[in-house]
Amino acid sequence: ARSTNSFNYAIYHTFDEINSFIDTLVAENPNLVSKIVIGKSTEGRPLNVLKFSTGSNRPAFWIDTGIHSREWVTQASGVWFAKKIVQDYGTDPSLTATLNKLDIYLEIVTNPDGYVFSHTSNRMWRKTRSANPGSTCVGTDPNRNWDAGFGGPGSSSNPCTETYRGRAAHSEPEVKAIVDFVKGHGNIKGFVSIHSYSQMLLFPYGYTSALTPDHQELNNLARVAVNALTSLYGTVYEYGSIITTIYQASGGTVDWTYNQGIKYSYTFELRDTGRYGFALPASQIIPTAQETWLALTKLIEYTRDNPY
Amino acid sequence: MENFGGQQVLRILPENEEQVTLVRDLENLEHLQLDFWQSPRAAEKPIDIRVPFPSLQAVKVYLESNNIPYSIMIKDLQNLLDEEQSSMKAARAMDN
Repeated sequence: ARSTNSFNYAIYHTFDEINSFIDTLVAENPNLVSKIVIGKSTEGRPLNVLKFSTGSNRPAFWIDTGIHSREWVTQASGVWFAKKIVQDYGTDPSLTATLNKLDIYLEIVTNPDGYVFSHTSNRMWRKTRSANPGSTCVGTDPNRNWDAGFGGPGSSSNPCTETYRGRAAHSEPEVKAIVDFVKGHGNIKGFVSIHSYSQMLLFPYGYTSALTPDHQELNNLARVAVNALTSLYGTVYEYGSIITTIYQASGGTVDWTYNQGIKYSYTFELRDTGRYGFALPASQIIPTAQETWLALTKLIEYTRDNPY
Repeated sequence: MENFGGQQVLRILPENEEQVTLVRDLENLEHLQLDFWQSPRAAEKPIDIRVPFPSLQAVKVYLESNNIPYSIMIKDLQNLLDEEQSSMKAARAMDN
C-alpha cells in the first residue's frame, strides 16, 4: 500500500508487508511516530517497535502482539491499533490526553522468525526458531522463557513440546530484547502482551498461586476493561489471575514485568472461542481489534490517571 | 507448506476433575503428536486439541471409552487454512 489509508486492515499480512506498513506510518507521522529496533531475532530479523510520543522523558505503556506466531489475529490487531492511535490523536480527547502524558510502545511482530515460518512452512508454528543443541526439535516458547519462576511447573524441559522453556531464562533474543528495553527505559507503567484465542484478560501471577499485592486493583480494572470490550459486540470474556483462570504457567511475560515493578501488567487472549481457534477468518480482524481497543483504552487511561 | 489435511480440532468438555486428569494424561503420550490449543483447566472448561489424522481414531476411542464428551470444532483444518490462503490472495488481487 502506498499509504496507511489504502492499507487493507481486513486481511492477514506477511512480515515484510507489516514492516512496510510500519515504515509508511512513521513517514506519514514524523512528529508522532518513530521506529525503534530493539534487537534482532535468531534469524537476524529486526525487532521493530513503534513509539508514539509527543514529548520527552515520559512514562510509557507497552503493547506487544504476536509473541506466539500462529496467533495471526494478534499481529493483525496490532497493525490496526497503530493506525487507530495516529487517527485518534488530536481528535479523540482521551487518547490525545494520554499521548500528552504517556508514550505508547507497540511491538507488532514480537516473534518475527516464527511469524515468517507460519507464513512459509507451517501455519501452526507457535515458538521461536532457535536451535536446541542435542535435539532435532526447533524453537522455544517465548512465553515460558522469562525470568519469573523460570523452569517451574507449567513449562516443559522437552524441546519437542510447544511449551519448551528454553535453555535459560531470556535465552531467546526476542525475549532478551524486551527485557533490555524495559530495564533500560525504567519508566514503563503499563504492559500488555496479546495472545489469542480463548477470550480472557489475565494478570499475574501464573507461576505461583500467591496473590500479588495489587490483586484487587488489577481485578477491578480487568472487570472495567472487559465490560468495555463486551459492550461493542457482546463478546464474552473471563478475567482473573493467570493461575486461577487458566492453569499454572511458569516463565510468563507479564509475571516478569510485574516483578520488575510494572504494576499494570496484563495479557489478553483475543477471540474466538469454540469455532476457528488460531485460524480466525480475516473478516473478524477488525471487529476483534475494535473490541480489544476498547479494553486497552481502559487499561491505558487507568495507567495514565493513577501514577505510582 | 506443511499439509494439515485430515487433521481435526476436537473440543473436549470434561464433566469432572477425573476426566480433566484423563485428558491431561494425553499430553504425555508423545507418539500421538497432539497439539493442545487450549490445555486442560478444570471441569466444564473447554480443552481444544489439534489431532493429526493417524491419531484421530485412537484419541476418539480414548475419549469415548472414558465417557468424556467432545465435539469436532474443526472438521478439516487444511480446508480452513486453504480458505485463509484464498482470501489473502483474493484480497491482494483486489488491492492491486
